[in-house]
Amino acid sequence: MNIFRLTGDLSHLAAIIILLLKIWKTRSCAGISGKSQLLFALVFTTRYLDLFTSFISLYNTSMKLIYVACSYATVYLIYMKFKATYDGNHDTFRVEFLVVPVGGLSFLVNHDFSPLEILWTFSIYLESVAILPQLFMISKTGEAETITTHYLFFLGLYRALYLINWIWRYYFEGFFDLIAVVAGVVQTILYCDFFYLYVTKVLKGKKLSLPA
Amino acid sequence: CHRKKAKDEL
Repeated sequence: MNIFRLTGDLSHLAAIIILLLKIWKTRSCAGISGKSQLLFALVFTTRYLDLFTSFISLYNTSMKLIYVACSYATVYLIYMKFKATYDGNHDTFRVEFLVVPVGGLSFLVNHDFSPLEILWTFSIYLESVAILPQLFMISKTGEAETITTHYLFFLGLYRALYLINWIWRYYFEGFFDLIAVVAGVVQTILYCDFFYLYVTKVLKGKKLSLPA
Repeated sequence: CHRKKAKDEL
């Protein structure tokens, strides 16, 4: 475990908690894409099935359980408890355009043609694009609440830190996972435009709004 | 080198 990996995990955790707290404290999920959150719940579910087959460490198991539990809690808050505040009219990204190609690709390009491995690969590919419904929603409404931008920042930072972690592991451990690295690069690139807006606007105290 | 995935990562 290197510092980039650890801060990446903590950044991921921070993002998840920020989103949960935002919804809970404001009693509203306005501006949040339920579709992205459903995709993240699917990502964690398909990736962490190895909880049943192998034990790595207490840290590993607890983080996986926390991620899964939080993502289901978020979906519950959006689609059940605070459903009245869910902005479904603006959450119109067609998720089948992501899930179907990603499903096909995970059958074609994987480390090993076994059910658990294909599901793991599916989760890696799906995670890289799961934020698109959220970014699409922001581009449609032209704005995002500041707390939502903090969520997105930590979520993007997490994969960027994982990229540095992989460079580190390549040099010091000879580890290299092409599938994770390519998907991680794609995932990080998707946040670049947002990172730019975050630094130039949100960090200077302005609200994130896009030109009409 | 092209090794399999890191099992310990999240």
